[in-house]
Amino acid sequence: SQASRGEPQIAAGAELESEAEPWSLLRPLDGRDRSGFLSPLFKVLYDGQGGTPRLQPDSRALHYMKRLYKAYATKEGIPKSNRSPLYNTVRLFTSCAQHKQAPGDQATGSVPSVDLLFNLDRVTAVENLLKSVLLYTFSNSISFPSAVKCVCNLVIKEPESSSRTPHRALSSFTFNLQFELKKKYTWFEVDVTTLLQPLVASNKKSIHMSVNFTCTRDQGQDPSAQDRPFNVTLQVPPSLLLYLNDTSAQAYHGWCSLHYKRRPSRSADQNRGLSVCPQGEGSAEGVRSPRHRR
Amino acid sequence: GQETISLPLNKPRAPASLNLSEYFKQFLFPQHECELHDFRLSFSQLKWDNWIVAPPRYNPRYCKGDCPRAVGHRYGSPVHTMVQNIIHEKLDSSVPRPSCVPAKYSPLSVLTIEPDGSIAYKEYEDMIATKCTCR
Repeated sequence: SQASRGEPQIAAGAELESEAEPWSLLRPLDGRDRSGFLSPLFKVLYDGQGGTPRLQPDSRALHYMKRLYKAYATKEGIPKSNRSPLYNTVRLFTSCAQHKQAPGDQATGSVPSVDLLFNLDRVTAVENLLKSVLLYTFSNSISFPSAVKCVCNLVIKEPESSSRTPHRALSSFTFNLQFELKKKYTWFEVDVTTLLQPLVASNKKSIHMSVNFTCTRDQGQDPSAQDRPFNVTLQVPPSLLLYLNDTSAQAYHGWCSLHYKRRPSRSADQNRGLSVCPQGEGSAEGVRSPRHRR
Repeated sequence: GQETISLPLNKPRAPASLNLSEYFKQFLFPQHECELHDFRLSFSQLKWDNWIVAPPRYNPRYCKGDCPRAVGHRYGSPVHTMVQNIIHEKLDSSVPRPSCVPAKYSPLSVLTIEPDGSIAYKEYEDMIATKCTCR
């Protein structure tokens, strides 16, 4: 009857009102998180409730991400159409363990090797890695000689299995960096996509690596650079920046539906087997061939 | 309608049931028609600003207003909307009239601090209502 149906709702309502915190609206009424009841978005929001202690991010990292946000979204928070359409998630991790191994040598420009451990727990299985970058940020802008040549040696290690066994280097990569830094630079990126792709793709929850740079002035380009001392503050440990494509239904796939509407044929990415579109409406729309306007 | 026009003005107006133009007006121009309304909030109001860094303000908007009995292309409503009106009026009034609801959305970019201190920029689908419909 009408009356009986009405009561439980009122009771639930009363229970909701008594809990003043708005975020409690997101919690299931009986308090239990039946699997699948809370969609990932609400789980994120629910996890974010004020009660759980939260580690504060590095201020430089936060500054960088705020600039990235301004570049990618309008003041109202709407994604800009001129950003790269492939990824809809960017995660920045700061290393949770930094050990210096060998001291650097200012005269030769070698930077102490830094041991880094990144915890990737927050990367979910539906987030496909597209690009990964080591991000060096400088607390104050430094002036480099106009041309710098660096050799970067990166060793990826096995996660620590027991404190007694030494870290076994999984693979070691050395690559040359040559870049010109303008004055007032506050950060630069080192692309390590190919190195980390297999690790993140295999859902590794932590990445352990050591990085060191040896930088020398590029005599040919800037003879005047000899007389200025080469002060490098690269020993600031880098952050790890991951550009990901979240394929869940809650994530925004704007370019996907546009992409399909305009060109229903498969894109090169999909030929490569990259699943960049959720199997959802967007792709279904692509099946219908658009009728051309006569 | 010719008769009503030719009525002498000094006579009292015809009873409402005979005043067709008034009657039809309720179809064409609902008084509080279904439309989009702004609702600006800041995450500090929800006490979420310690982990949602951006956007500084969020306007999800919402739909509110009356749906005319004869909805047509004006709201982009499917034919079913008209059928539901007929069921409500002619067959079972417990079946509600069509409601004024969002028909289109736009995404929202969010910058959040994760519990482990990492920072995430994410784009979520359907977070801002941009168009209303009756259905």
